[in-house]
Amino acid sequence: TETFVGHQVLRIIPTSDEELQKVQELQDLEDLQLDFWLEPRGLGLPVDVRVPFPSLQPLKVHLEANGISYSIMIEDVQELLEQEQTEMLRSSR
Amino acid sequence: LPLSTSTFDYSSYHTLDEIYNFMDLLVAENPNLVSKLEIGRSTENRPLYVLKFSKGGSNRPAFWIDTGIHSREWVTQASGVWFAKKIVQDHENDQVLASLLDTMDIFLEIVTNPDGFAFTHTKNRMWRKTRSKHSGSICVGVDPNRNWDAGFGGSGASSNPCSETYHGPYANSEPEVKAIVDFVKSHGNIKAFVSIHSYSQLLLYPYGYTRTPVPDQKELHEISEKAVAALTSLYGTQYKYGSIITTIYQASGGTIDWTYDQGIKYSFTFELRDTGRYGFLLPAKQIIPAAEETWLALQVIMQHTLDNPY
Repeated sequence: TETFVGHQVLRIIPTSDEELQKVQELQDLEDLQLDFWLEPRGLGLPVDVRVPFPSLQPLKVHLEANGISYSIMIEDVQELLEQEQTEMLRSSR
Repeated sequence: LPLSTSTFDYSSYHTLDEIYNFMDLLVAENPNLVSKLEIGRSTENRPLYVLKFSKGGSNRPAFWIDTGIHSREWVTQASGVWFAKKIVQDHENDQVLASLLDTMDIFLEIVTNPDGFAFTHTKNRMWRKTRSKHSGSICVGVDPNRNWDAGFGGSGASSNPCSETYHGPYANSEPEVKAIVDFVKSHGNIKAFVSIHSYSQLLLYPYGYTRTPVPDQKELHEISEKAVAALTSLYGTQYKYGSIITTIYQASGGTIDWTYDQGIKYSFTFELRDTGRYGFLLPAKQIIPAAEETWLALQVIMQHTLDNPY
């Protein structure tokens, strides 16, 4: 089973065409293994992206270097998954 | 496994087997209203089940709802289970539902992508696509919402088999999609088609593959406005609405573009909650509120379909 320890979900809200384009370019960086939960759609619309742990630092540096602000929507994906699993087990019991 | 649909826990996520067991219980408890059809088999040979709610007659006009075409969007399959029970519970005392079932049937496919759904429970919770393997592809799976014969292969889908929006080698390459295509064509009398996704709180209508507005754009926009107002009235959940291409982005090979082009005028897609805290990992305690508010919007679409036969 795939685990997501240390994966984070970042929320980016592009506020200019230039930012939007920079975020769209991220979709082509396959080696970062980014999983876009909400794809870039337009100005002011949130982009949510799950970032594997090894890509976190490089991506944050890249965003900050381009002046693109972001927030952390999910600190640790695996933690939420484990909560979900616990819930399911409780319910089935 | 629960002994009846009354003891089933609707406020929890369930495995594929538990949902299939729920379906059998619902049919057994309501033989005069509910039946289970198998419309095909998935890539990994799992049955594709559709629940039919009917008060009789043959080939009556019908209302279609599907959930779970993107397997990781767990709140949608869970909502589909809740809808199934709601239809049974209210089919006599709810005016909209009772009048709809007097003249129409309802088809509900709860787990539209069972291979992907099973995979999210066993191997990778984040899996979205089907589990098909096509020659020449080093990656597994096709995005079942890019595989329909509507603008297939155009902008708004990827030709890269490793992409989450890979459109597949050809339209209807995925048996999960082909099964619905064949069912819709053979039935020939479906009047409304609602495909339910998550997340981002949107109610969308065609088109996604072209900027050309659909001929019925004005009517679909008005229905969406009323449906979203009904949805928001329950818990205040804010939705946006509009055509796919103007509200989110260009997406080719999409489900409701194909159904609309088949003549099913009332074709809609929902993107259920989350407001941006949990994404696909919506806590189970939000399943019922999400299903309840969505149900109010579905009833607006049902009522309009009933009042405007075509």
